[in-house]
Amino acid sequence: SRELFKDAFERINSNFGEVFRVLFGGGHAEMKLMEDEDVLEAGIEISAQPPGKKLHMLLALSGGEKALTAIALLFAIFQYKPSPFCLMDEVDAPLDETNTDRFIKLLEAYSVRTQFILITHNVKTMQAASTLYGITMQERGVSKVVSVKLAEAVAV
Amino acid sequence: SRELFKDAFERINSNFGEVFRVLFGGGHAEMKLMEDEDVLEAGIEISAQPPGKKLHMLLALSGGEKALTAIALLFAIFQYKPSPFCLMDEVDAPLDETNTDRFIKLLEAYSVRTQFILITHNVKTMQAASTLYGITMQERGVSKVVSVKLAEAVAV
Amino acid sequence: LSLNRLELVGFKSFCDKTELIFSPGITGIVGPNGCGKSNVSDCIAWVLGEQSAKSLRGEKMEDIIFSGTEKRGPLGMAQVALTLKTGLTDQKELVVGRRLFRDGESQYFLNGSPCRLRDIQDVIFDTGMGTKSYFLIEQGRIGQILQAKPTDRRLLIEEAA
Amino acid sequence: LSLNRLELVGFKSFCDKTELIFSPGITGIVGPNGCGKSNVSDCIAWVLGEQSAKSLRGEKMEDIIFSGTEKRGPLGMAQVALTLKTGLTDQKELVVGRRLFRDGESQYFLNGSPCRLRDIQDVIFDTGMGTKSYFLIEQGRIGQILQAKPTDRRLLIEEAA
Ligand SMILES: Nc1ncnc2c1ncn2[C@@H]1O[C@H](COP(=O)(O)OP(=O)(O)OP(=O)(O)O)[C@@H](O)[C@H]1O
Ligand SMILES: Nc1ncnc2c1ncn2[C@@H]1O[C@H](COP(=O)(O)OP(=O)(O)OP(=O)(O)O)[C@@H](O)[C@H]1O
Ligand SMILES: [Mg+2]
Ligand SMILES: [Mg+2]
Repeated sequence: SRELFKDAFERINSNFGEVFRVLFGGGHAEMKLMEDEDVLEAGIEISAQPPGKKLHMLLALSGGEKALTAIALLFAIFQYKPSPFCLMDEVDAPLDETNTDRFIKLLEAYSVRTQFILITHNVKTMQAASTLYGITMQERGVSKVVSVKLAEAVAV
Repeated sequence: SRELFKDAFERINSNFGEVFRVLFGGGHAEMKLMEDEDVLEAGIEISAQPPGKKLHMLLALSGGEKALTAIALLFAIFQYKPSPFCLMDEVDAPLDETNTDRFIKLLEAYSVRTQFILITHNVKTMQAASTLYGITMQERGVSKVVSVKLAEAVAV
Repeated sequence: LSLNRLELVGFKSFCDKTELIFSPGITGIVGPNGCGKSNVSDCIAWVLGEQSAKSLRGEKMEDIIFSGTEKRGPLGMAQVALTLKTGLTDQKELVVGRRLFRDGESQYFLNGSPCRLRDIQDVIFDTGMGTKSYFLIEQGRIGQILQAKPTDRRLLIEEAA
Repeated sequence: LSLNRLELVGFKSFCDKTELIFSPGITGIVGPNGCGKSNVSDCIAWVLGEQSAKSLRGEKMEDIIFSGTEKRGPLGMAQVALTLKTGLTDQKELVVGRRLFRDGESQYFLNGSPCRLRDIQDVIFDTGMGTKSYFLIEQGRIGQILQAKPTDRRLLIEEAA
């Protein structure tokens, strides 16, 4: 199990750096096992450095940079071991237009092996979906599901 | 000071109900002093009930409903005692189109007595600003401020 | 494995029988604030065995049962069924079900017949879905993965190993 | 009272001298992720006396000084000045200033002359600005007002009374 963990850690770590560079258009990200502990117990430190910037603590990243880094880690794990499905509730809310586009491209690439369910208010993300469900409360307090075409959803 | 607090509490509470109804188009919201404690020590409970729905705990409100309720409380306090200025960093991120419009109308009404500085990615909120500053990092890692016209900002 | 269908009745704001069909690729869920989108996410977490009422934004588990509106009375039961397609070529169907009554009685189902929570957990494990933090990112939680304690982050990697 | 001008140099990602002029009504700040918008909000909190490095998203206070990029070296000092217009018809100017050196030495200014933190806090109190939680809503914090403990919510009302 020690071997298994180390192998998973190394491969996810190299995926993490790769996906991070794709999402940020450069830069560097990695996980580190905390030195002083045994491999089977050690916690994981994460460092993320957007392109052209100095390395700061994770805390100093912006709201959008934090969300994008967390997405990179999640997809790095999926690359090692795809999850059959994944539901994401408004993960695109902190992202600007450019980063939303990059996120969607990544999503489309991974949606071959993973089924994604995306809750969103963002029109660009709606456009990436092959099926779109609208939830309405015409009767106040009672949710109903309707299948919508993109044009209707955008009007919401 | 007991009298002063009680007077502030009553007036802010009635404002809170009013502003909540404006932002949600109905419903009911109020603050309650926790019964068992002395007026000078008691904590404050908040209850918020969107129109047509049963009263649930605050925890069960949706992301957008929570943000809108918090905005209602903030403006209720401003109505009692306006703050000379207020900076809001992406408070509109969880809001849908309809609630963003209601938030902006409220902002415009309060901006007579309070100067607002709004950090946002939302085009509708940008349109409500009389002055618009763009921050760019043409040189990676170095922030510069440029004054932008609305048309340019929308392209970001 | 793939998600095929979600059927719910009496779960939070979904008072009437509701069905969502999922197809491969990306499915979007849209709608105004407070209309019930995150309730769908809570519903999937619940039918797959979630035991904490707090992580479903309630105080006690009965809070997930439709509690009524101005015009409708509360219901006495919530029921959800999630149909998964498993096996190499997705030809085997697996239906995971859960039901809760207002008096607190709770039942789990696999392909229509009653089972224990443990059976549901075993099935999920066999399908390779992993823990919730791996396949379900709740609203406002995307930054949490980074803010988690180093030992919690380790769990995420161990899960995958 | 109204905000008139913010001048900053060496504060976080604002390496070069930067100025923002504020007018009455609504001022918008826009830009891509990571460009420095929230750093402006941190800057206003700092010049008005913020003492916690953590609430400025750093570990120690020196973390607010420009730490360099690939092409530029780190700076040794951060300096901010906020000009407020006070008095009935806004004709009196009040300039609040703060400076921090990398060795930890920190200075406060009022209208150009050195003062103590206490003096800044007194001035802010007199202008009716109240505490930070009242006039500065940080990113992702709007929901916190509701999630705060009942006694903390009380502080918000007491502040106004
Ligand atoms: N047991 C219940 N019975 C009836 N309604 C409920 C129940 N539990 C929660 N609700 C309602 O569900 C609503 C919240 O729905 P949800 O969180 O899914 O909204 P949402 O579509 O995600 O909105 P947002 O875009 O703001 O995040 C609340 O207004 C609440 O009143
Ligand atoms: N001391 C410092 N020196 C140089 N750069 C810094 C310093 N402290 C923070 N930064 C940089 O500032 C950036 C964060 O900026 P900020 O949080 O203001 O972004 P933002 O415009 O609010 O973005 P978002 O839209 O994603 O919220 C980080 O990328 C970080 O590298
Ligand atoms: Mg939601
Ligand atoms: Mg920000």
